[in-house]
Amino acid sequence: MGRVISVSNQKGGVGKTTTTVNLSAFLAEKGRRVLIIDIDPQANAGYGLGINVEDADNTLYEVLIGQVDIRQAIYKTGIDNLFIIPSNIHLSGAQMDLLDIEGREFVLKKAIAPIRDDFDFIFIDCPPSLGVLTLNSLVAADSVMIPLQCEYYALEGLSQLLRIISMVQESLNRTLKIEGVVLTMFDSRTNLSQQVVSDVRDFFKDRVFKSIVPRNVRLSEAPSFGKPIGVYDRHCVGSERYESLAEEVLNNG
Amino acid sequence: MGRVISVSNQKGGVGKTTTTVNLSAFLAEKGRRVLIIDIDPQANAGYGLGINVEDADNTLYEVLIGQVDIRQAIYKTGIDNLFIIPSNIHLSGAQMDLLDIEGREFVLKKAIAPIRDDFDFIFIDCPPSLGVLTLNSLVAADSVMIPLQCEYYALEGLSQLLRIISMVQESLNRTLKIEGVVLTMFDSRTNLSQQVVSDVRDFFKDRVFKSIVPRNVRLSEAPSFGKPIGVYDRHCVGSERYESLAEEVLNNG
Ligand SMILES: Nc1ncnc2c1ncn2[C@@H]1O[C@H](COP(=O)(O)OP(=O)(O)OP(=O)(O)O)[C@@H](O)[C@H]1O
Ligand SMILES: Nc1ncnc2c1ncn2[C@@H]1O[C@H](COP(=O)(O)OP(=O)(O)OP(=O)(O)O)[C@@H](O)[C@H]1O
Ligand SMILES: [Mg+2]
Ligand SMILES: [Mg+2]
Repeated sequence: MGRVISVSNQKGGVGKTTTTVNLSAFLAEKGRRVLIIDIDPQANAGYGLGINVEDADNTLYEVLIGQVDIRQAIYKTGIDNLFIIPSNIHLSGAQMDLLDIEGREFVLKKAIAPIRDDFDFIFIDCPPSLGVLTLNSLVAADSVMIPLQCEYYALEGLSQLLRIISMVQESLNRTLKIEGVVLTMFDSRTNLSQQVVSDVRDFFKDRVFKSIVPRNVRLSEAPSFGKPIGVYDRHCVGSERYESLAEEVLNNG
Repeated sequence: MGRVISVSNQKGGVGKTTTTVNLSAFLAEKGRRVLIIDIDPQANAGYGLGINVEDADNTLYEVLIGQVDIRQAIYKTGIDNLFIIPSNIHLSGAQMDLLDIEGREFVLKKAIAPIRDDFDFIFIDCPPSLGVLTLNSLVAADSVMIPLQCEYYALEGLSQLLRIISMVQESLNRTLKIEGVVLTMFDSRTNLSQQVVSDVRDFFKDRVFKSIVPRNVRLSEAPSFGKPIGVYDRHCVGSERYESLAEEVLNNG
């Protein structure tokens, strides 16, 4: 039975795509069948895995508007056991289309129902907003993973995200849990990072993953080669932390 | 005659708010009357200037739905000559409301018409998306400033933004110019940063500001004290670069 995990945070640039791509790749390497669904019109998850998004005939957009069956939009990546449904820019227009549909928050949930059990994990990479696309992801998911940059603005935005999550838990998806908070871009030299970590641990208690991802330039280089970090530079600290995060996710199972 | 500048880029976390707050503060210090309009529901620009956004009775939301006159939503900041119209979370709901209005892209333009000439500069801090809020900002603006993080994903997203800008120039706002690209979070130790800078200079030629903002932890600390960088740590490299950017913007005038 596949676990559907929404990777969400409306604050921009906190590491949603980096976490989705690298965590998925390590889980695939450990033998799990993993699908990434990119619901962000920026389509970064596809780029980060070397998929030429412009050339993809069928993307999530075509699936959500009912033009193709979801299986036709599943593409192989260069990694065994790792598959992706890419996004494209038309998805940002879909937000307007979706608004007029009855049950607009359930479109993704319905679309992925036929393939849920074909994968051990399905990760949904969200855009930096709390609009109808992120809402669809939270409704379709079993749990939500929150990448959180160790910086001031990112911490401020957390309460907005938690409010939306509890709104979804009350009505649209009563079984939605919080998978956990992943602390990203931690810089041990600054007080700010230490402060954010201790604030987040106070608030979330044991729902903060032990693996903290430090700021590591290799993580920002890897996507320009279309490779996850485990393939690009297996022995850097960014790779070690995402691998240990994969082990934590498996142990939570 | 006030210059209205939209600070936009749908890629998240590239330095839109950091550029808006610090550039505005230096222009105010140099004697210009400056207004920041925050059209991002995250309301980060207000937090970064120490404004308690929750307590603000009138924000841009109340202005856009026509509940208050725009002058009632202008707040002083701790900096002479610098004023702000803060945002709040209700603005993300406004996106749905705005969609049903005739001429929804012109709502902000109409709202700011009565005060345009009260300021030398009006900067609009945009959210990380290309939805109706960013569209309103591009229609209301004389020019658009594009903060661009020196990283791979940010570079990939540039073509989407330019397509939207030229779409706006063809119909909704024929006089919209590109004020320039501000390169942010430059890390001189990495090839990636150097590569991004040379790619962007090739493409944009002289519309890239000479002042490049390096990655500088003081810039991420300043907002947690509610201060712009010139007040928080005047002699750090982040402060020097935003000050020289302010001089370039004045020379472009
Ligand atoms: N731990 C890290 N160390 C250094 N750079 C990182 C790290 N994690 C992510 N990055 C880089 O920071 C930038 C932002 O990360 P990413 O794009 O994954 O965030 P995001 O939350 O998906 O952004 P968006 O909100 O635009 O979707 C990217 O250029 C990425 O390569
Ligand atoms: N030059 C810099 N050096 C170091 N940190 C920076 C720099 N510029 C911005 N930051 C930090 O990086 C994070 C992202 O910047 P900022 O919030 O200004 O980007 P943004 O584009 O406004 O994000 P969003 O897309 O969420 O609106 C913030 O925590 C900020 O403090
Ligand atoms: Mg992303
Ligand atoms: Mg911002």
